[in-house]
Parts: sequence; structure tokens; C-alpha cells
Amino acid sequence: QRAAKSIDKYALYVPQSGVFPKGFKVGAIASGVKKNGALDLGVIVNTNKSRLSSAAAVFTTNKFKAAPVLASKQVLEAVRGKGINAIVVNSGCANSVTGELGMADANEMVSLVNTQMGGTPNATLVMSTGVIGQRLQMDKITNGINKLFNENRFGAHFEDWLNITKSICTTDTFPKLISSKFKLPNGQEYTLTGMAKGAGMICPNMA
Amino acid sequence: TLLGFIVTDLPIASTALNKMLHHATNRSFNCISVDGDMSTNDTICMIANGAIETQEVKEDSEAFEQVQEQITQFAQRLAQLVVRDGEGSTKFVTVNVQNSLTFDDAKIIAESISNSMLVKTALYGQDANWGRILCAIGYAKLDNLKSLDESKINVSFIATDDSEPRELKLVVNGVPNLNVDEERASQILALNDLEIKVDLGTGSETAQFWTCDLTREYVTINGDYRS
Repeated sequence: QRAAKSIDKYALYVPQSGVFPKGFKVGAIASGVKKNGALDLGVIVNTNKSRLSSAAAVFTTNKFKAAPVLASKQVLEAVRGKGINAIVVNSGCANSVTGELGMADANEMVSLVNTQMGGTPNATLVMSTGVIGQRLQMDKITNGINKLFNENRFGAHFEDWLNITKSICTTDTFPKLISSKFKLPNGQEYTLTGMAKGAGMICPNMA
Repeated sequence: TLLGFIVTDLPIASTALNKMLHHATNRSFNCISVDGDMSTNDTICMIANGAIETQEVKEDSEAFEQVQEQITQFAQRLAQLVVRDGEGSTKFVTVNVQNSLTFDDAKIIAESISNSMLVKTALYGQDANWGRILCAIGYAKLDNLKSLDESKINVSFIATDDSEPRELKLVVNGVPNLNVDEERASQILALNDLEIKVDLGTGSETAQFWTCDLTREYVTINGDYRS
């Protein structure tokens, strides 16, 4: 009875504006994997061509690693963290404990985005979150990815970043989006933008 | 499951980026607990596309340490939001273990307290149950007991608003404070944000973990996730 009353976390923690790094655009769509018609598929794309991008990742140390974790590790190792130009994420289905078929599905997601980006292999990382032990509905995922690119549903405005953050949510009560500008010793400014999802099954130990 | 991405327009060499992300993760995302469960999908990734015109940051660059620290603090902000959303949670709790002989021991102890279901339910019930905190310290999976000395340990609740006194001592040099001001304890525990401070008194290393209370709502949310 003495326990605190619940608070409006969305109002407290979701920003109403942000600063976003140059050379990225994001898109999100409701592919139909989530039963309630909510956003459930997102893609981040690097559009900067002036340099080769760098990427790094840390992954769960759970012995049963989901297919997207294994697929992303393979991509990163293949290119030694260079030239990653997209991340594709779906929510509603974790594609975990799905065996060879799940692995094929994760690779297919990577391949679809690579093709849409011009065909360079090993340029996309993949993530999934949601229910464990169910196969991805690849017809919906494929349609969603193709629709995002074919209809050019990408943008770089605050609403676009907020929407992709929403698209990765599961039981989250609010999307977690932050952004800041920082200064280097030489005075040059740069921008960091971060998105996260998670509310339960949370005690990560990533490496 | 925890998923996250950080993107930047700063040019960072891939080996330097890898080092920065590991450093940041070990001080942010790997220091949070909602329920002690580790997912099969946890992933944090970072892309640096180099869209701004400046020299690439490498491991031996002057800017390396500064950028690494900025990314670490940024990652901590993002990780803390996950804890604030902890399913059904009403409190955000910083577990601060100080003056440990080693950093690893401080982190293991902070994690043990953060994962204790009984500590978390006491926080929900706003009960200043220091016994459960000591219990969680005692069963922490330390390699040895060099960081632990019963006669030196101090446990306090710290208020996060401007109210005084900020610190409420529960255990002083291993001895329970039998005159705990229960009214003040209730005031501190009624806050949405609070801190548990554990001073081991055996060294100088510090580690922080961020956790939340465990509520009835957590059971409601997770009782039928698949359906």
C-alpha cells in the first residue's frame, strides 16, 4: 500500500526534439508481425560516401545465441568492422531458438537490405526482438523491407528517428531516444544519437 | 531483451571504435538489471560514418580518451532509460559500491544487490531492509574475500533530492544502526530515484549498477507474454 504510484514515463523521458548525425536516414513500418498493427520493422541507412564507415558491436554471452546475433557477428567479422551501411531490426519475433531455418531468415533479411542498397555484400547488420521460439513471418518482413526502400520511406527528421525507435519496442512503455552534440579538442563538433529498447529480461552481459 | 544502436558522424577507426564500445558497454549496459535475466538477443552496435570533415580518431589520437569518455557517459544515459522502463517499476535505484579492493569485486557486489529479488521487493514496499542488502553482499560470487571485511562495511541510503540529511546510515563499520530514523527512511524510500551506498572500506575502487524495484505489475506483464 505504501508503494509509489506509477508515473507517466513517456512524458518524462521521451524528448520532443533532437540533434542527429549527418549522413544517416531512418525508416520504420508496420509490417504486420506485431498483431496490433504497430511499427515493428526499422532500417537505419548510412548515406555518407566520403569515407568508409566503421562499425562495432557487443553481443549477448547467452550460450543460446539468436540467429540475428550469429548473422551480425559473421558480417562484422567478414569485413572487420568496415563498410557497414545499414542495420535492419524487427520486433514482435526474436528469431531465437529457430535453428537453421531461423539462420536462413536472418541472412535473408541482411541480403534483402544489401540488395536494396546496391548489392554490396556484408554491409548490413540484423537484430530481432520479441517472442522466442517462433519463426519470423518472412513474407511480411520481406514486404516491409521492400516497401521501405521502394517507396523511399526514409527521413532524417526527429519524427523519423522517434518512429524507428518505436519500431524496436516490445513491452516498453516509452521509446528510448537520446542525442547530443560534443566538441573535440580541436573545436570540431560531432553528434551522437542513441536508441534502445528493453524493459524486461534485462541483465545484459555483452562481449 | 536489450537492443540498441549508437550512430555518429565522427570518423573513428574500426579498431578504436571497437575498443570504445567495449569500454562504454562495461560501464553502462553491462551494469543494469531489471530482473536478472539475460536474453538470447542482447545486442548493442555502433556505426561511425565519418560524415564530418575532421581527422579520423584512432587509438593513439589525442582525442581518443575524450571521445571514449563521451561515448561512455552517453551510453550510461541510454542504459539508465532501460532501467527506468523496467517492467512495472516505480523506482530507479543507483547501487554505488565504494572503496573496494578491486573494481571487479565492487561490480560483482553491486550486481548481486541489484539482482536480489528481496532487495527489489523491499524497495517497492519502501522498507529500509538493510539486512537483505547485507545478505546479497554476502552471497556475491567473489573469487575471494579480500574486498570484504565485516568490521569495515558501511551501508546507507542516499536521498537524490535536495532534502537533508542526504545520507541515512543503516550499517556503520559492520554494526547495524539501531537508531535508524524510520521517518527519514520512509521519506527517502518514497522518492522515485534513490541510491544505495555500500562502502567496503578495503580499497579505493568504485563500481555502479543501476536497478529498479520489483512490482506486482512485473508479474502481470510477464505472466502471458507469448499470447
